[in-house]
Amino acid sequence: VLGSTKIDDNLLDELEEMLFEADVGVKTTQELLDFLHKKVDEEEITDPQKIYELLRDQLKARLAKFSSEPNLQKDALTVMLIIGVNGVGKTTTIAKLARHFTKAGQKVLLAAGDTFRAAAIDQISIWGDRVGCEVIHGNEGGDPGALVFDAIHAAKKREVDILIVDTAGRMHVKANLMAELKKVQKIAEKESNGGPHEILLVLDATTGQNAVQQARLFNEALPISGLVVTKLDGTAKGGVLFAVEEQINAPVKFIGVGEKMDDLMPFNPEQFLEALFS
Amino acid sequence: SLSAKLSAVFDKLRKSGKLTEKDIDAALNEVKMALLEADVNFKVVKNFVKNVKEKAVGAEILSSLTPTQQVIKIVLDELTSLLGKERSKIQISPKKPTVIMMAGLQGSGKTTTTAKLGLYMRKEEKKNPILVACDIYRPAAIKQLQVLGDQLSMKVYAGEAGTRPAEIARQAIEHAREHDFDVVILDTAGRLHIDEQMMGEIKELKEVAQPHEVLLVVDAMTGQDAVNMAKSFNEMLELTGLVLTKLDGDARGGAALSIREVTGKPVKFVGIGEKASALEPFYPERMAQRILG
Ligand SMILES: Nc1nc2c(ncn2[C@@H]2O[C@H](COP(=O)(O)OP(=O)(O)OP(=O)(O)O)[C@@H](O)[C@H]2O)c(=O)[nH]1
Ligand SMILES: Nc1nc2c(ncn2[C@@H]2O[C@H](COP(=O)(O)OP(=O)(O)OP(=O)(O)O)[C@@H](O)[C@H]2O)c(=O)[nH]1
Ligand SMILES: [Mg+2]
Ligand SMILES: [Mg+2]
Repeated sequence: VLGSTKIDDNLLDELEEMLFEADVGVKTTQELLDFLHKKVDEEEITDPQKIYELLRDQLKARLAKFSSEPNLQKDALTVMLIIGVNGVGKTTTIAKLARHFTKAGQKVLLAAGDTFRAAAIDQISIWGDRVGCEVIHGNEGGDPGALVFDAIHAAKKREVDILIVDTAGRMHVKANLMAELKKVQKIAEKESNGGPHEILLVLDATTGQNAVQQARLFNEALPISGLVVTKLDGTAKGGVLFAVEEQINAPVKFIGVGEKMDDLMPFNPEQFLEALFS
Repeated sequence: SLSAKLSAVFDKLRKSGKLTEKDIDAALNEVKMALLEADVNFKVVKNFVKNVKEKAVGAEILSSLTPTQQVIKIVLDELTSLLGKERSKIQISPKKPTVIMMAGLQGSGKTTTTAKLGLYMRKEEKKNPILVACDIYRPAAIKQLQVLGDQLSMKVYAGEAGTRPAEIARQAIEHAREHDFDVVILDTAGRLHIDEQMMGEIKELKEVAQPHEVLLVVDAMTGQDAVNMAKSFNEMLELTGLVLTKLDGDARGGAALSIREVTGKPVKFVGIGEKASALEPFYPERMAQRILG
């Protein structure tokens, strides 16, 4: 795919262009190219294939080093909180997670924690129906804290394995909305044993450098335990992930690759890099 | 900030009164970084910087401006002119109704913008709009538009279950003519520009509805991929304009410049919040400031 057959400025320019167009961003791209320049000089590398390998190794090393396995409680309720800015795919991801865990033999309950947006409760209720799990919901305009409280108690009563809580999309720069989210987390913490056990930030693969700001500010408000990157079935590469990892070092647990309930995959760094280089 | 970085570059400026090519190159490298950080497409940035350099080299330093201010002024003027010097409004058709079709990727804000545009056309343009629910795929998409319509006491047309989008649009336009609605706004399903079947469907929808406006709804936080998708949508549908949404966040919105460069189409509105009233006309100078940071 990349045209240069020898190491020269052309090859490094091509790599720079590829990284920029994949949304890797200025700072990370400069660091990577400085590193490659240094290696080429120090080790007098002449084989372009070696440069690709060096780059791939560097990128791989920047992806989170923790397990990307979901944090499931043994013999106790697992609470997952799904957060992120507007329209990134939170509700659809919850449907996919519900499907994933239900297929694995877990009993899943959903909480319609978006009490604000038009037809948000309807949307998650339809998904619950399709996946075959119940949805705890209140009235549109209700308090999300109260909804989470009720959902956790319902989850315990029904001896459910996993409770997945949907939240309204919100801009990370809106203090009042971030405060509301903190309140929901505090209630979940109080009502469940050590929960939420997963706080998943959903990022849209089409997002550019703003993803770093989103990750930083959401993480300042609540401890992000993992990421879900959606819409990777499009042409966006999601390269901003490297800069995001540098900010908050949270593992990508899943990726979204479509709009159906089965369009969820565990994160595979090799495949992600393969797509980046294609 | 860019000003601080440029000032650092120009602190070494000789007292020649003219900006030399070397001074400009250093300054433009800072501008290039700023635009890339703002998500302006890489190739668009290269081209932009090349054009600005031509204007800047040899530019006399105006006595009232520092070299930093001078370069920033040239860059801002160039950005503003690229983003569209004049405000571009909705084209009202001489023969009612004016049909407006929304299009775009999943989650960009089409449904919300459909309602916002309806309110705008009623309040500012004194029209009688009807909103049309052509998204038959997303769970509760039709309900979402109906709820928004109810909140605005605005009529929403929904088809019978199983009706295809093009047919829903055809029926809605007929209904509009019969009941004296002079603006028809079609909400459509989010879709990938690489999904041949869905792109074929929206192309067919356009052929049936014959819209006077085809608006691409773009999320302000969109990165480098903005050019790929905008090009595809434009080639398939021949857009008449763009709406840039979620500008109440802190995304710099460089995608606006990239898309404008690559399609030549004007940004007609910006979304600045979730409420129906959160729609504003597009101001190129403000956007230029925001992109440049
Ligand atoms: N192609 C594709 N579309 C997706 C993916 N995930 C979600 N979507 C679509 O993105 C759109 C938005 O999804 P939602 O689940 O409503 O997003 P959200 O974050 O809950 O949105 P808000 O609650 O309004 O903030 C829908 O059209 C989904 O079908 C994905 O992985 N791929
Ligand atoms: N903060 C903010 N949120 C917005 C804006 N425009 C839309 N939204 C929100 O973004 C999310 C997605 O909006 P929708 O109107 O459902 O997007 P859509 O393009 O119709 O989504 P699909 O039909 O699934 O493709 C919702 O939570 C909206 O409230 C905006 O200008 N600012
Ligand atoms: Mg949602
Ligand atoms: Mg919609």
